[in-house]
Parts: sequence; structure tokens; C-alpha cells
Amino acid sequence: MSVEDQRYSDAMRVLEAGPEWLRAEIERLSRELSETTHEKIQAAEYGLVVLEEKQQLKQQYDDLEIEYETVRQELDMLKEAFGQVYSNHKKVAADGES
Amino acid sequence: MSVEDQRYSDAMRVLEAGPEWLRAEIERLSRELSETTHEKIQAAEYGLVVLEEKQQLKQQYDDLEIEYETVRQELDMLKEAFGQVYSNHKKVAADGES
Amino acid sequence: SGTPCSMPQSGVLANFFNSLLTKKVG
Repeated sequence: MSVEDQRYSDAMRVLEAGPEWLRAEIERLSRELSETTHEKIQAAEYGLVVLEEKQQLKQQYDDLEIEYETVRQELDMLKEAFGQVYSNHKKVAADGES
Repeated sequence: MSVEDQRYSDAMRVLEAGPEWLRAEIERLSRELSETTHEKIQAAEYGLVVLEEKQQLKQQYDDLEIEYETVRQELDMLKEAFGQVYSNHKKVAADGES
Repeated sequence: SGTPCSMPQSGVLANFFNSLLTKKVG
């Protein structure tokens, strides 16, 4: 049965149904709506928690990235200074020999 | 009006209402249920995407942390080597003078 | 259904979640 047919037959049933069936249907729909509303609120609360955790993690990542860049630059500078000392050393040694 | 009273008056209204009101109420509840179901699904899907993004970010954070530790250790070793060269240098200079 | 194609930014998403929490359902 297509969705259209389903809708049509649902509508016909509501039109033809007696008050008892209508009341039972209201009862059923109200229960289902309350349950679905509860699940919706849970999904929204969970989504907010995960969103908050993700934003905190992003902040930690950005902080670590700054730390990392700082240490990297310090290492590069020290490597360059080391290279300098080493080549000076070699020059002095060569001068000494000559 | 307390929740209990509200519930009671709702129930009384359904019991006393005629078929027209009942049908309209079924129509309204069906619409609300369909909208709430859509919102619940949307919230759940968004929550899952955020959860996945958070897990990816955590992986990136862990990778960066390993990188950071590696560079830190290299820097510490180079600092130590530099200190060694520097103190040797001072010793040689002192020996030279004496 | 699969992942929502157009994923809103965090701020919009937080508003969406909050709107679901504050919306009254009768």
C-alpha cells in the first residue's frame, strides 16, 4: 500500500470511526507524543554535551599546537647555534693545524 | 492549575467532546507527533556527527601530543649536548691559560 | 537516513539543540 493510500485509509477510518475509537486514538497518540518528546529532549541534551566536549577538546588542541610550535622553533634555533659552534670549531682546528 | 488538575480537565474534555472536536484533536496530535519525530531524528543525526567529529579531533590531538613529546625530547638532548660542549670549551680555555 | 548533508556550525547547532529543549509540546 502506498503512503498516499495509507494516508487515505487512515483519514477514512477517522471519519467513519465512533467516539470510542476516536478517544482511544487520542490516548494512543498522546502517549506516543509524550514518549517521542522525551526521546527528543534526551537527544538534544546529549548533543549539547558532546558539542561542549568537542569545543573543550578543540581548545586543548589549539593550546597544544601553540606549545608545539614554540618548542619546534626553540629546537630549530638551537640546531642552528650548534651548527655554528661546530663549524667555528672546525675552522679553529684547521687554523691550529696550519 | 496543577499537573494533576490539568490532566483531569484534559480527560474530561475528551470524554465530553463531540466527534468533531475528537477528530480535530487527532489531527493536531498526529501533526505534533510527526514534527516531534522529525526533530528527534534530526537531533540524533547531528549528535552522531558531532560525536564522530569529536573522535577525529581526539585522534588528531593524540597524534600532535606524540609529535610534541618527540620534539621536546630532541630539544632536551640538544640542550644537554650544548651544555657539554660549552663546559668542555671552558675547560680547554682554562687549561690553555694555565 | 545518512549523515545530514549540511552540518550547521557549532553555534547554530547549540541553538538548535536548545530550541528543542525549550520548545513546549502540548
